[in-house]
Amino acid sequence: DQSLPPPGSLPAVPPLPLLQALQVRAPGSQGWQAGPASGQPLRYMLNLYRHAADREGRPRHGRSLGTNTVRLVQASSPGGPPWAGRRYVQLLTYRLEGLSETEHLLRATVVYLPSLMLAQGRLLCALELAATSEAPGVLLSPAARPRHGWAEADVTPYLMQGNGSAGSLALQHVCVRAGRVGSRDAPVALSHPFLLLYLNDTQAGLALPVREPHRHRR
Amino acid sequence: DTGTLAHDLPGYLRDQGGEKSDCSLRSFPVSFAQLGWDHWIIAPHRYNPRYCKGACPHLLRYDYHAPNHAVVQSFVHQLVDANVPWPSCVPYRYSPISVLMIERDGGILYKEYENMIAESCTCR
Repeated sequence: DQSLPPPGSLPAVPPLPLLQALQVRAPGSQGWQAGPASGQPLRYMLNLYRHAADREGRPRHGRSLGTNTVRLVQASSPGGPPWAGRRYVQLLTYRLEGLSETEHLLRATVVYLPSLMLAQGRLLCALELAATSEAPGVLLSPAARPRHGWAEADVTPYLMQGNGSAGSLALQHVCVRAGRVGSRDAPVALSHPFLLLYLNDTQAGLALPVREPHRHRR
Repeated sequence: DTGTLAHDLPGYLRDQGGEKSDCSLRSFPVSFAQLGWDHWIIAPHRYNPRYCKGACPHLLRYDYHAPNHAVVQSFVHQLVDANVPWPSCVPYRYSPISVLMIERDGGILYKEYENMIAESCTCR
């Protein structure tokens, strides 16, 4: 029958995004448990989730994140003590190779605490794009209004321009103790800033902006 | 006599009185722990996909969103060949769900999946 399409052009089996994710990305159920909600990255994502969805998981109308996927990437850092007196300097690397081909980057921010109260004094922190052989370091500006103490610095241009194409983004986390400082102050264990990737997953089966289906008159 | 059937529709619907057994949306909350996914999905804890169950009426009313084909199939079953089944009670419209997931590499992922909660039923 000439009306049949050639085998090569037959439609592919429709993807099942949830089951694919379960198969490819989910941690094995054996011997692995998501720990209790702890750690700043997890707390931040739970806040983001509560803002975007109700208790049953329905996306809240009018509070859209503007995309269907937000991926949090944690930094890796080389060993070695980052403290030198009152100054803290840590090089952070964010690896991006885990992104799926269907996930298209819309926006990227780095989330960090610009100010942290200590028992004595406070800690002031900033982020720099790490200097390379071709370009000097760049101090990143936080968004005008930090939420819940968190500041977000936009790093989209650096990923779009190709910094991320190498599969990673390198930043420098710099903090300084301010206020009355005693010589016996213990070094503070700081959690690393984390990278948030706002992605549009174009794989069929992911949610599009909610809209009422068109109903035809009958 | 389809004309008579249509004419008798109000009385037919009154006589049936079986709203409870009619095709309708039913609630069924489950936890992700019951589905075995709680090591992966950390929010929400509970999920109500809901489901459609019940008999499709012999005359498909407008609120069943049934396509013309379903109307014809019900007549075929009734008037021509009972081996052709009644239209089935299935979901018609869905809404998405947002989930928060922990991945193998320790990353945390927010994702919206489409067609995860049944919102209404139809006879098809």
